[in-house]
Amino acid sequence: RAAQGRAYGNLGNTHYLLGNFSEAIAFHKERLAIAKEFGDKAAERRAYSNLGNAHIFLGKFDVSAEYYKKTLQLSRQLKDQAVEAQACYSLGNTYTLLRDYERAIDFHLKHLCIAQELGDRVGEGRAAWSLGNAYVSSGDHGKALGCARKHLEISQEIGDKN
Amino acid sequence: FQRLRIIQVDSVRRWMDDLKLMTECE
Repeated sequence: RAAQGRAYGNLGNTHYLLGNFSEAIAFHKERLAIAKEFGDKAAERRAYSNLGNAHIFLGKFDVSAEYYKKTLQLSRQLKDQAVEAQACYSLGNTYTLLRDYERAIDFHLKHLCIAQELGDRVGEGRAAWSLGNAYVSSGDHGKALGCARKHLEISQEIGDKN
Repeated sequence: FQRLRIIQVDSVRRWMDDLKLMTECE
């Protein structure tokens, strides 16, 4: 049964990489059920992330947000800060897609805080970029300018010409 | 899919490009 769970997860990932998002979702749901059966929180967390990602490409952003929130909750339970940062980043982008800029800003700020805490300059740069765009969308150009400056500073520091 | 093609925000487009290849492995 445990191996079956892993096989479902691998099938879900393979369909995802092939662009078969509905099939990927079906397999990841099976994987999720087995992870729950075993009380395997790490596998459950991975399934939520994979389900959130697949729903993005079906345009079901609201469903993705719910899965990413479950990822976030489990990452905190598992005390995995890198995964927590990733979940906040995904939620920030998903709420931008949903045009809910207030929530998007909130999650990008959380991502920024964790990236700073972890000394992750690449993550911090990405958070500043995303946050700046969310501020522009919400009409707060003053804060957007501060973020763009931060993004430029970090891009120069890490040698990211693009 | 039409909705996905017209995404205007650069940082979101970049995130989605990365996401296409992002899987949580077993």
